[in-house]
Amino acid sequence: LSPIVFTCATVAAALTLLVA
Amino acid sequence: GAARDFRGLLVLALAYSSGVGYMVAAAASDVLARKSTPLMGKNLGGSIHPLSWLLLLPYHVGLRVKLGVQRLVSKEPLYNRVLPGWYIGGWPWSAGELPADSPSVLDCTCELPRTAHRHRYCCLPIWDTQVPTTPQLERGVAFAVAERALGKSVYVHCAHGHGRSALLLIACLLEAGQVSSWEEGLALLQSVRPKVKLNARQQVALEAWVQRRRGG
Repeated sequence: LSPIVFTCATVAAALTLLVA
Repeated sequence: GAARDFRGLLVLALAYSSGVGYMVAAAASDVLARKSTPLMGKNLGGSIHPLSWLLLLPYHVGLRVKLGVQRLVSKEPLYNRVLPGWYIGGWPWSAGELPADSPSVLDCTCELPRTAHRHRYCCLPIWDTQVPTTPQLERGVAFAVAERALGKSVYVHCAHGHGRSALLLIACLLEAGQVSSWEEGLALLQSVRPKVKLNARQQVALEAWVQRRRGG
């Protein structure tokens, strides 16, 4: 897996849960 | 109300970005990388399909932001001349950033579009940190050597001019007889562009190509 892209995706996922 | 609508949209945008990110990360993985480059929608002319822009917008935007910030922060030049007629460099935001001798461009990215439309061009769609397929490597080397034979200089680039482009350029220099081993080629590249680095899989791929080439 591309580490940077994977990290960004995980941050976006975490933010999704936070905002939802 | 408006605040709730905004929050809904934000959640949607974040979830979408996350999904796109995981998909791209998986596509660029060792298992899928060789077969998944068409996902980016880049054709051999170097254009990225409008659908790719639309569907993968968070990735394309994120990549531009990352490259833009790195360009601002880094002191490394966009490109370096390795030998007369041979350049290694990063993705040019515009054709004006390329060397003045209007080099032919060997593009080793699957994720960034062609910007130098007037230059002679060859596209090898490869994911970041990954390796070319054997046919790609042979096509890239043949293109570069042929351009040099025509008296053109050659600009080999990936995103930053550190990995994918280095692999290709070393193969080109071997084929052109400018270096006698890939280790010598790597040392030469690193002497003019110190951040050049082949990761383990790129070293293995280059070594394998050299072995096959020796074998006939």
